[in-house]
Amino acid sequence: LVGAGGPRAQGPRGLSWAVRLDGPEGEGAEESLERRADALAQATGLMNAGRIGELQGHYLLVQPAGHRQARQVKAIRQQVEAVLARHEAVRWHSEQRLLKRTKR
Amino acid sequence: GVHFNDPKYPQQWHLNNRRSPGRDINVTGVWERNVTGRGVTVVVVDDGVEHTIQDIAPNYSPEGSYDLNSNDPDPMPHPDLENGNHHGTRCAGEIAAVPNNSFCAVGVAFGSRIAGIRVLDGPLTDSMEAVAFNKHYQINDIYSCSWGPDDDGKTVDGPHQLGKAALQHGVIAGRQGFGSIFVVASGNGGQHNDNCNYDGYANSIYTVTIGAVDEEGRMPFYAEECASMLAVTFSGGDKMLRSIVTTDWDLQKGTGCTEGHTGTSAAAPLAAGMIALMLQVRPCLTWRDVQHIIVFTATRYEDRHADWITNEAGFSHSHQHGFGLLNAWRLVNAAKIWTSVPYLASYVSPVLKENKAIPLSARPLEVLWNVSRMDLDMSGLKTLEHVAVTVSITHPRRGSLEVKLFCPSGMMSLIGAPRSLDSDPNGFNDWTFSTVRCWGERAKGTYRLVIRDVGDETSQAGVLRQWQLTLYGSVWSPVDIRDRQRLLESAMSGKYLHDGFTLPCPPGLNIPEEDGYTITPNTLKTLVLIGCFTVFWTIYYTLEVYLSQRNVAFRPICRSGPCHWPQRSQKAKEEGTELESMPLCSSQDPGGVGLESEGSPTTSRLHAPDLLDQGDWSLSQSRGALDVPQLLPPDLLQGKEAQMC
Repeated sequence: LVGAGGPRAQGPRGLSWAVRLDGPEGEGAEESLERRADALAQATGLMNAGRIGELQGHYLLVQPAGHRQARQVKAIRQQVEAVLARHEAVRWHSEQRLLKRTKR
Repeated sequence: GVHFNDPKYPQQWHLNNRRSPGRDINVTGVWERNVTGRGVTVVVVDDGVEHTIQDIAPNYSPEGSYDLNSNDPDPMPHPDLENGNHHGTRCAGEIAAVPNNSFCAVGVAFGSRIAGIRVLDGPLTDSMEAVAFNKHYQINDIYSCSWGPDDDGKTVDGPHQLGKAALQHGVIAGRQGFGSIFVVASGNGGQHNDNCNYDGYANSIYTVTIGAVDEEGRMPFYAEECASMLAVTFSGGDKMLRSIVTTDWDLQKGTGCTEGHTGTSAAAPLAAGMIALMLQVRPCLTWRDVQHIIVFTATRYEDRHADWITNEAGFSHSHQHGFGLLNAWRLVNAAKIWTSVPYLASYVSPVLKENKAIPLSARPLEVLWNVSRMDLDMSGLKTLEHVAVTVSITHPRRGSLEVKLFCPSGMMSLIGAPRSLDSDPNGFNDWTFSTVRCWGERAKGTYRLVIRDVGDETSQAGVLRQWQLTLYGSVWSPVDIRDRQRLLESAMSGKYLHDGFTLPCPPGLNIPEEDGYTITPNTLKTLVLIGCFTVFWTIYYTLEVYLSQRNVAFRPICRSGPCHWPQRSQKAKEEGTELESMPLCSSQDPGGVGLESEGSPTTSRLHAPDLLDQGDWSLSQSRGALDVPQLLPPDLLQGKEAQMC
């Protein structure tokens, strides 16, 4: 489900990856990048949760909802990392971890 | 001469200190000249903003708001067990609480619009931070962030890859290209011997790092020192001293007003409010103009603990107080006449591989790098703004390291302060420290990095693996800087602060936001529900009609004579509830030949319901229309009838 303005960044419960895609510039670049993100999501078995805010070429891929065993999670993580690491359209990728932030 | 009927305004010493004159942000003179933040939007990135509260509602900007925790447009805080989600509302009140509404308090920029981005009340990732920093970035001018990594005296953290990219994108494309203004609180780790140079938000060149001082101008127990602090403003101190009075939420134990807002969380929004006043008088100030004006106008004051040092450009800086206290009158008068600084120039040294041991003795490790004129020719960089040093150091106990940087002028910056609680054995891995203490100094010359091991254990020695120097500045010469300082001082009388004087302001860029309308899950769920509801009732009614049809013994004997219709029960007829069902066509074969029934030509007389009896011309007309078979020639009729069938 696409939330307004990019990735369904509502509190990520499952695994998710941010990726930076290489793509054409200019007219139609956005659509082309979106298609690449969809294809990459397909290739990794994740869901394309959309562009990350205003960052061109940055997309969030999330694990479809559903409970999984720790062993499965580990296997999924390895598989996704392997696919992203060798995918020619991926310039950069990073698994999203929870950040610890405190009010001051 | 400014009076408000807000009951707590007299207690808002940070706005106008009657008890200790001068110990405030000096804002009433600016208000008297109708500078209140009009036309500027400040967004509080926090745990939500209770925008329904009467001190905030009139200034609330739904267009600039969003809830990233629930993924919907409304950033209302959610009550939680600790009664803790009032933080964002309090910050919002400091900025834009509405005056003269006989409720609670007054905001610094009470004429500005206030928005909220709820992001702290739930799991937070790098991508969420990136979305938050650029959310509605053509509507929100200033992002006030009173939060950061843990202030536990042993954390080294900051924005990650996406957060950094979003801060940079914000200063490039935000606010119609003038650059979003990011204001961050320097941290509350004072009791843990923390230092805000270990906080990547405070260290970032894209943020305005604000520290706190108490009502007596001293560094409060909770405050942190750092070389990247730009300035300070007021907040609460220890128990004997007053805290900040501001709007509060009225959920759970909240009353809508508090006198207990404190910490650097309370200082950052006051700075954001003052920057909003600046942007009202000069909307085209860039993110760097704002930083320059703060450096040029912050005021040094007497505090023997502050360790003020005046640098080569004449700016006094303290690790405790930055360039000094923010002063709304000075900020706004400077903004009024400020012409934009030249473009940002930078110089990056090669990665300097050292692999040198850090002596265990008191003698430090010292490494140098000389930046020549030729090095700077390409960028044109002449005078400094931020100086950043990225280091990789191994050490068995990170908190035992002391890292200092000396600019060519000899100005020392403690960029990595020893931290007694930091026993992390992983050292620093490409961590970037920064300093603003050399602001305005010449960039050319030799930079010295001095690393000392102040630990008392005789553990194994640390090693400086590599380091890299990055200089940020502009083509301004030291003369330009002195000229600007003089110009500003001439404006401090307030002679330009009237509507008659306005410098030309270039229009901003029209940058589309990527917020292509998409359906939020809530909307989608609603639509899905409506859809299911519609389908269900459709099925139900279809079944009902079908079954009622079947129950009605519908066997018209149309072979001979006119069709007999089932007797309509008198009762049903009176109630008008009988079901009308009729064939739309006679048995006549469209080909003209066929199963013609004998006798009078069979026509499908449309028994319109009883309304026909309430005669009027149109109805008799429609009667005619209803008896259309008699009127149309057969061939046309057939066609007509066929169509109808």
